Amino acid sequence: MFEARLLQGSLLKKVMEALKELLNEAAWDCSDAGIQLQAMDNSHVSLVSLNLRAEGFDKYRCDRNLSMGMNLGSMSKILKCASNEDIITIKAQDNADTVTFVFESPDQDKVSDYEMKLMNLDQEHLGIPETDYACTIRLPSSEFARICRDLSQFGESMVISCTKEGVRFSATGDIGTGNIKLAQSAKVDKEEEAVVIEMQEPVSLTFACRYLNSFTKATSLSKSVQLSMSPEVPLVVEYKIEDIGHVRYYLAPKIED
Amino acid sequence: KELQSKITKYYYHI
Repeated sequence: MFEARLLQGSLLKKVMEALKELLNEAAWDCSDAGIQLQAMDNSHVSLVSLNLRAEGFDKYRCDRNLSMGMNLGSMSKILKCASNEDIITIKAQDNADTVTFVFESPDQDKVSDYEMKLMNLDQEHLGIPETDYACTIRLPSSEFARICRDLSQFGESMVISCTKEGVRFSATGDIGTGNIKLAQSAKVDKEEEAVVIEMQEPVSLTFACRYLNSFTKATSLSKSVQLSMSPEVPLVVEYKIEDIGHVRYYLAPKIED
Repeated sequence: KELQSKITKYYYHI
C-alpha cells in the first residue's frame, strides 16, 4: 500500500509544470524515504531529478518500494482538476496497474478521485557523482527566468561566465548581442532577493537556451534558484521545494565540433 | 560548428 497526502496540493501542481515540458513520461519511485523521479529528456541532453521527502507530507505510507510509470501529460490533465487550495493524496495498491489521485477541498465538502493507468517504463538511471563545483550562483528565480527569456531572442545558445566580480549571461545571433551582468548583492533585506556567488575558479560555459527556458517552468516552486558550474561538466539548476525537497536539472554544456 | 552534447557523455547508466 502506498499513500502520500500533501496538505499544500498546489505544490504538486507546480511540480508537474516543472516536469511536463521536458518529459513525456517518467517513473515515480516511492520508498519509505519519499518519492524520487529521475529522467532524461527525449534528446538525452538534459536530466531532471525530483526529490520529495516523506517528512514533507502530512501523511506518508509506503509498505514496499514501488516504481510507478506515469504519462505526465495524463497526470497533468488530472492535476488540473485540483484547485490550488485542495489537499492531494496519491494512492496505489502494491503491484497495482493504476494510481489514484484524491482531491479534498479545505473544508472537506468536495472530494474527487481520479484513477490513472500506470505504464511499464524501461528505466534509465544515471549515476551523478558528488561534485565540488567551481562556482555556485544563487539568484532570484524570477530574475533567472527573465534573463533566459530575454537572451533567447538573440540566439540558440547562452554563455554563462562567472568571475569573482559577478556573473555574466550573453547570447549572440543574427540581430546582435545581448549581455546581462549581475553583481553579487552588497546587502539585501530579503535573502531570496540576493545574488550570492561562491567561486573557487572562474568558469565560462555555453548552454542551449531552449533547455534553460524549460527549466524556468519551475520558477513558481521557489523564490531563488541555484546554478552550479565547473569546467566541462553539466550545469546544475536547482529549485528548492519549500521544506519537502527539490527539483534539479542537469544540462550538458555545448561543445565545439 | 557547435554541437549540443548529451548528458550521457558525462554520467553513466547505473
